Amino acid sequence: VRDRFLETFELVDHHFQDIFALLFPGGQASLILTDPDEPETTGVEVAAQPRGKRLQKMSLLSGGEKSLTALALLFAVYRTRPCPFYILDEVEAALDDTNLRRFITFVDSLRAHTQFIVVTHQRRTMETADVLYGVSMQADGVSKVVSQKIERATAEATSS
Amino acid sequence: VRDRFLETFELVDHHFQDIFALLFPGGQASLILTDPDEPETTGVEVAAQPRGKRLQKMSLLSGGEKSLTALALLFAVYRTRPCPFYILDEVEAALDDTNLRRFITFVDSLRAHTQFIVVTHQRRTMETADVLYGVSMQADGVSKVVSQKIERATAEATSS
Amino acid sequence: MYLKSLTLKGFKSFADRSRLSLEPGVTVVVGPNGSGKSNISDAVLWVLGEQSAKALRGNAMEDVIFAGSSARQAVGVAEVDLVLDNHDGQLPIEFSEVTITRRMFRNGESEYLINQTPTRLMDVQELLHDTGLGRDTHSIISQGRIDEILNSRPEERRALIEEAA
Amino acid sequence: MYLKSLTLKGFKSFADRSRLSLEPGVTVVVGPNGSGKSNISDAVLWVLGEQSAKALRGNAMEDVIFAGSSARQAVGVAEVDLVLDNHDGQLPIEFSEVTITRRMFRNGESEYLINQTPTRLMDVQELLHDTGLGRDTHSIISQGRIDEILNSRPEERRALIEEAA
Ligand SMILES: Nc1ncnc2c1ncn2[C@@H]1O[C@H](COP(=O)(O)OP(=O)(O)OP(=O)(O)O)[C@@H](O)[C@H]1O
Ligand SMILES: Nc1ncnc2c1ncn2[C@@H]1O[C@H](COP(=O)(O)OP(=O)(O)OP(=O)(O)O)[C@@H](O)[C@H]1O
Ligand SMILES: [Mg+2]
Ligand SMILES: [Mg+2]
Repeated sequence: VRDRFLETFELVDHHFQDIFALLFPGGQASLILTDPDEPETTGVEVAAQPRGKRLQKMSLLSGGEKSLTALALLFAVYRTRPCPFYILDEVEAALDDTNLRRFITFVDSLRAHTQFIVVTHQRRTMETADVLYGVSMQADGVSKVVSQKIERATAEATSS
Repeated sequence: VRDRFLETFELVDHHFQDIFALLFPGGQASLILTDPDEPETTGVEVAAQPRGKRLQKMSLLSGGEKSLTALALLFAVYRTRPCPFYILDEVEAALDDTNLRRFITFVDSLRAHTQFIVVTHQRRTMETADVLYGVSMQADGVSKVVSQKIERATAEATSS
Repeated sequence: MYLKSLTLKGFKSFADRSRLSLEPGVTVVVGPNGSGKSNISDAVLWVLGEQSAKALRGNAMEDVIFAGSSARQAVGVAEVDLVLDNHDGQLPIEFSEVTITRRMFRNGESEYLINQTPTRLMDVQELLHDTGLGRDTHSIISQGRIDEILNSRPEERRALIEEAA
Repeated sequence: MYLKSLTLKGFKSFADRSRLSLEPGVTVVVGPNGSGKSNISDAVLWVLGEQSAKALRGNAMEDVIFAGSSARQAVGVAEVDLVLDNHDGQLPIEFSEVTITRRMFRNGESEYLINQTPTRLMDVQELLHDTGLGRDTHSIISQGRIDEILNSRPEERRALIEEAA
C-alpha cells in the first residue's frame, strides 16, 4: 500500500507539473508531501508559482489563479486514473478571457477519448460543445430539457 | 435598544421585499425573526420565493438565485443606512444574462447619489462605468494601475 | 465506457420524466439561473449512491423529491436512471449496457436497481469500484466546489492521490 | 462624503506607489487574473482597520507587505492612504478632506495616521463610527463572499440589521 501511494503521488505530481505549465505559461508548480517518512498518513501540499511571481502561500493566490490551479490538479488526477465521464459545473466562472481560452483548449485536447458534461454561462465554453442541452423552467416551476446536436464538422467549416 | 433593532428590522425587511421584487420579477421574499419575543438575541431568517416556485429552503436555491437574493438583502441594508462608498468584487459572477441586466439596472438607478467601486470580468458591467481602471501585472510580478475616464454622456449619445 | 443516458423523474425540479441522451465528447448544459442545471449533476451524484443530503444542497434526503411548485403538487417518489455503455467490458457484468436506478419515497425508503433487478447500495458501489465513480469522487465537481481542493487541509488532499491509486 | 483617492505603496503586489483617484458614480476595475484587483479592495479593508490576516487572505499580517517577485526584492513596509471627501461635514472633524493612513513594518509594528498626524486604531474607528465603515462592514464585499450572507446562521445575520441601525 505504501509503495502504491508513493508511486501514484509521483505520477500525479508529474502530470500536475506538465498541465500547470500548459495552463500557466511560464509558471511552475509541484506537489509536496508534508511528511514523506510516513506515506500512510502524510498530507499533500500544493506549491504554485505563476510567471513572474515568488512562490507564495496558496491563500494569497487570486480567485482565478486558484480555480485554474485546482483544475490543473484535477486534470492531473484524471490523467493518472481516467474515469468514464466528468461533470464540471461552472468551474470556469472566475477565469478571465485568456485563462478561459487555455482551459477550453485543454478540454478540447481530451475530447477524442474523454466524456465531459460541462455546465456553463460562458459563451466561449458553449462553442466547444458536440451536443448542447438547454434546460428551462416555465412559470410552473418545473424543469424541462431540450437538446440540440451541433454538427462540429460544419461548425468548424463555417467558422474558419 | 430593543425598539431600535425592531424598527430597523422592519425597515430593512420592507426594502428587501421591494428590491427582491425588482430583481426577481414575479417573485416575493421577506425577512423573519426566528425568536420575535427576544429582540436582543433573535436570529434573522430569509424567505425567498422566485416566480413559480414554492417557498423552499435557502440551501436549495441555485447559485445565481443565491447571489441575487444576497444582493437584494445587501442593497436593502444599504438603502436603510447609506454608506459613503461600496466595493463589490465580482459579486455578479454567477448571474445569467437576464439577471446580470437586472443587477446592472439596479446599480445604475443608484448612480446619482452613491459611489460604487465594482471589480468584474463581465463586459456588460464594464459598460456601466463612469471611470474605468485597468490593473495590470507585467512579467516582473508588480501591479500597476491605469485609468480611463469614460465620457458617459458621449457614450450614451453614440449608443442610443 | 461512457455515460449513455440519464433519466430524471420527480427528482428535485424535474417533476416530469426528462431524459438526456449523451455521447462521448463534450456535452454542454446551458440555461437561466434556477432552471435546473445543477440539479442534473446532483442527480448523477445521487444515483451513484451519495448518502449526504448536504452534498445535494438539502437538509434531509427527502429534499430530492419534487416538493411542488406554484402550479404542481408535490410527488411521492424521486427516480433517476443512469445508463453506462459497457461495450469495452470495463464493468464486471455481462451486459453491454448497464442501467443503475435509484428511487426514494416520501417515507424515507430508498431502492437501488441494476438493470431493473433490485439490489443494495453495496452492490452498486461494488460494481463501480474500479471506475473511480465511487463515494466522494472528484470526477463530478459541483457548483462552487472547485476551490475546495486547494482550501482543504493537506491531510484531506491525500484522498485525491488515494482515489487515483 | 465619498472616496476621493486611494494610494498603495508596498501593499501586496503593489510594490511601487500606485494611486487611484475616484469620483462619485460607478468606477469599474478590470484586469487579468492575478493582476491585483482584489488586492485593492483588501487595501481598503486594511486601512480602515481590519485586524484579521485571514480576512485579507494571508496567514500573518506581514503577508500584506510586498514579498518580492521574480524581478524585485521584498520591501520592508506597506502603506495605504485613503482620502475621503468631507465637504458635507459628515465626519466629525474640521477638514473638508480627511486622509487615513496605515503603515505596517516587517517587525509587525503598525501605525495609523489621520491627516498625517499619528493616532491610534481606536481614533480611526471612532472617526468612522457613524459612517457604517467600521469593522465587518458589509459595504465591502470581497471576492467569493457574496453567498456567505445567506449561508451564515440566523444569529449571525442579525449583525446586518444591527449595522443598519
Ligand atoms: N425538491 C425540489 N422540488 C422542487 N424544486 C426544487 C427541489 N429542489 C430544488 N428545486 C429547485 O431547483 C432550483 C435550483 O436549480 P439548480 O440549482 O439546478 O439551478 P441552476 O440551473 O444550476 O442555476 P444557476 O445557473 O443559478 O446555477 C431552485 O430554484 C429550487 O427551487
Ligand atoms: N505580499 C505580497 N507580495 C507580492 N505579491 C503578492 C502579495 N500578496 C499577494 N500577492 C500577489 O497578488 C496576486 C493576487 O492578486 P489579486 O487577488 O488582487 O488578483 P485579481 O486581480 O483579483 O485576480 P482575479 O481576477 O483572479 O480575482 C497573487 O498572484 C499574489 O501572488
Ligand atoms: Mg447551478
Ligand atoms: Mg480577484
